[in-house]
Amino acid sequence: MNIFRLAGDMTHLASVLVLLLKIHTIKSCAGVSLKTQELYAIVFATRYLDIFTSFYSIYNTLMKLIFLGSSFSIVWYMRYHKTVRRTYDREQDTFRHWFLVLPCLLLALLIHEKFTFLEVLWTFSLYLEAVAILPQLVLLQRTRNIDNLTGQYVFLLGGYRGFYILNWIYRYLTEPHFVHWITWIAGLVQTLLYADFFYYYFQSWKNNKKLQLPA
Amino acid sequence: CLQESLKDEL
Repeated sequence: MNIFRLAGDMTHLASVLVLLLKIHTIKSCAGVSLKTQELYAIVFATRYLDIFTSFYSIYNTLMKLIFLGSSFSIVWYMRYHKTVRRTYDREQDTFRHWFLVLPCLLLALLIHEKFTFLEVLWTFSLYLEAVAILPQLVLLQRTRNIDNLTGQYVFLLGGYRGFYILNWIYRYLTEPHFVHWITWIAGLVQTLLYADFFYYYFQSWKNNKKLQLPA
Repeated sequence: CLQESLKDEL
């Protein structure tokens, strides 16, 4: 464990807590994409399949349970909670996210480090996580009025993978043979997808005006 | 076992 990875995990945890806080306290999920939340639930479900077979540390297992629990409970809130589900703007959240799942699955079947069931699903979760934010970014472009909590959620979510890239650089420099192109490229693509959001987020923060994404 | 080294990440 290094400081970059810890910072990444804490940023990721913060993003999830910000979203849960928003949904649980104000009982609203306006501006949040259910499609992205469903993709993230699939990402965690396919990435943490080894939670029962391999144990690394209390921290590792605890964080996996938190990420699994929070992503599925967010999906539950947005789909079934009587108050929250009414605030979900399903007309705007129309990204066909299943069109992201299939290519990622095919890609994982083609490009992976080991052709085993767990490894292919783990690689699938990497590819899917890289694009999971797309429905949310599309929704933000459409709704344009981004409330602070949703903006912070996306910002933190984008930042965590950026810290992970620093973590991979650190591990490459300190651990011999630590080379994982698949993870690195997927992580880089994921962070780049946030690039324009980051740009407008900093602009709005610097000029102290409301975050507006260009149509 | 090197591959496992990545699996301890979240």
